[in-house]
Amino acid sequence: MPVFHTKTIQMILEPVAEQVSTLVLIHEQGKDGNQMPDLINPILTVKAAVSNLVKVGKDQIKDTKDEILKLDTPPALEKVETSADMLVQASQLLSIDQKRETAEMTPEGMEGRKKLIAGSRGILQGTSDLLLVFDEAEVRRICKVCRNVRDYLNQSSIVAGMEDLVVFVKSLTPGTTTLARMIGDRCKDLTNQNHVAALTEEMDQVKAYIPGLISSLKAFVQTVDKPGKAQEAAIGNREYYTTQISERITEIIRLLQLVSTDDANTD
Amino acid sequence: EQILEAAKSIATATTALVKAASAAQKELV
Repeated sequence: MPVFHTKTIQMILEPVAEQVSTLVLIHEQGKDGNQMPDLINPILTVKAAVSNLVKVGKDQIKDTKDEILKLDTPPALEKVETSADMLVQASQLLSIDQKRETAEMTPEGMEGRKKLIAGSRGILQGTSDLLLVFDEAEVRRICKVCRNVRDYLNQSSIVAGMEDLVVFVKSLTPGTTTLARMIGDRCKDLTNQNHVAALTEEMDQVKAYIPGLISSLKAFVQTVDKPGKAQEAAIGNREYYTTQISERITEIIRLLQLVSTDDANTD
Repeated sequence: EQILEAAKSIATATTALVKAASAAQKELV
């Protein structure tokens, strides 16, 4: 059974993966000599669902600004479409085999079974590819928010008065709140619990460092006209907190891009 | 969301198809 990257993908694909495995097993054990039932109706249902997916997929990439999504979606859609066509061919071949009068399978029956398995596997693989393409787009969306927050931290160096500080905090807070929510949602969906633990830890550290950053900025504002040790300490603290938060966000970006099997790279 | 719904429909339809094919073969086992 494949390892699914997210619970959403797992929930969608696991039942079909199980059924395809069963069919493959029956075929490999040579136990699929029975005449197949008429599969044209279920195959037409699959074909209609594929047509809908292709339409939805094409609509989604038409509107997106994500160039990678635009590039990666068509091959996955093509794989699903080709596989659906293979299922139709399978049903035509199997209908010839249904007319046989002996226990022995016809060449069409054998070919039809092969196409049925290849088509079902292709649908599974193509749908999986497509879901992963969209999942990667979602990861890029979260990474963009990460980079925006990380870039905004540079503004801390120009905070010189109380008014600047208020603007800085007012601008930083929505970004970090959005980021925390997105990371929380992502953690709920990931299947690799090592990645979840690492992401949660990094995000908790970001949240823990923010009050320290604000305090250091406040201390700098209070000493802005009084150069000396207190001001130096405030600058040192500001640099420490911005560096820490920035590094934690960089690590979050790295962790978000890992796939479910990348366990060795968690540390 | 639309992609997820469309993918769910494919998965459901393919599961039903493969299940029907397997069931017919299992009768022989």
